[in-house]
Amino acid sequence: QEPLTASMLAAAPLKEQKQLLGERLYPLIQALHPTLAGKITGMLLEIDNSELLHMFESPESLHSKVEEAVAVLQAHQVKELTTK
Amino acid sequence: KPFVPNINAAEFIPGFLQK
Repeated sequence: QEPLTASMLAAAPLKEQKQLLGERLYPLIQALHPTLAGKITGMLLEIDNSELLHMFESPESLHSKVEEAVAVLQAHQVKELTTK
Repeated sequence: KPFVPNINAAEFIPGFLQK
């Protein structure tokens, strides 16, 4: 897959831009967290498209965002278990 | 803008899983 550029993204309709970004994000996140990849990708897709494009070029910032999302997910799961 | 992970964000479903 060739890298997703800002102009490619801008050419796509707004509704499809998030899907395009998600298609690129999903495999990267799946490599880190196979079971939570769909949910984490959904959470990261709420970030601005311009920042998401930047994250493709800097794995460290992508990983830190993924870990932040995982921390929130796990805290939420613990909270749900304790309330049951 | 600080990233605040939203626990209620819709799960992303990649194209190959949608088919």
